[in-house]
Amino acid sequence: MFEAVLSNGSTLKKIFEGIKDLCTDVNFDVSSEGIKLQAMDSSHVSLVSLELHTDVFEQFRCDRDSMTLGLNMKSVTQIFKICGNDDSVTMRAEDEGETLEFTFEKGEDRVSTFELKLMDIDSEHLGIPDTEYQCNVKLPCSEYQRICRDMAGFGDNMTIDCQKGGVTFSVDGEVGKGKIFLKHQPNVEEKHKVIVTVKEGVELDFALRYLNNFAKAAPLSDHVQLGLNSDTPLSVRFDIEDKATLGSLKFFLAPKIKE
Amino acid sequence: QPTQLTLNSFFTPS
Repeated sequence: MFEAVLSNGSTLKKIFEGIKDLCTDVNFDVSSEGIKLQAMDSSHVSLVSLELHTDVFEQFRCDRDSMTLGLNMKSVTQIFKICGNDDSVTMRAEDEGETLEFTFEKGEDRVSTFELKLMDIDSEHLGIPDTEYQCNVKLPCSEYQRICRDMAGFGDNMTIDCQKGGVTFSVDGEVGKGKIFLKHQPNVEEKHKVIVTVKEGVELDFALRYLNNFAKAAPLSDHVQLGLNSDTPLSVRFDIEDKATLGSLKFFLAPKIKE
Repeated sequence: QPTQLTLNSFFTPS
C-alpha cells in the first residue's frame, strides 16, 4: 500500500500546475524514499524531473520496493481544483490497485475524496548525468517569470549570456532587439538576491515558449536556479519551498543552435 | 532561424 499525507496540499497543486502544459501523461514512481517523476514533452525538447523526498510529507508509507502510478495530467489538475489552498492532501493506492485516491481536508469540517483511475503509461526513462555547471544563476522566481513573459512579446528565442558580474537575457525579433541585464547582487534583501556564479562564460539560445512554460512553476519557491554549460541542456530548478532537502522540480531544455 | 535540438542527443535511455 502507498499512503502519503501532505499538510500543505497547495504544494502538490503548484507542482501539477507547473507541469501540466508540458506533459499529458506522467508516471509517479513511488518508493520508500519518496516520489519521483520524469517526463518529456511530446517533441522531446524539454524534460520534467520531480523529486519529492519523504521529508515533505507528514506521513509516508510505501510497502513495496516501488510502485508506478500512471496519471493523466488533465484529470489530476481537474481533481486539484477541489483542493483549497489550506487543505491537506492524502494520497492512497493499494498494491495492485487501479486507482489513486485523493482526499482533501480542512480540519474535520470538509472532506472531499476523488478516486482517479490509473493509466498504463509507456514512458522512456532517460539517464540525466550529475552535471557541474560552468554557470549558475539564482534569481527571484518573479524576476524569471517577468523576463520570460516580457521577452516573448518580441521573439521566439531568448539568448542567455552568463558572464562574471551578471547575466544578460536578450531577444532579436522582427520589430527589433532587446536585452535585460541582471547584475550579480549578493548583498541585497533575500527576495531581491541575484547570484551569478561563473567558472567560464556561457552563451546559449533557448525557445521562449518552453522557458515560459517552466515559469508556471514559479509559485513553488521564491528563487529559481539556472544551470548552463556550453552546448548542453539548460537546467531550471525550483526547490520545494526553497528547501532542497524537501525535493525539487527541475526542467531541462535542449538549446537551439545557429546554422 | 536557429535549429531546435532534442534531449535525446544529450541524455541516454536508462
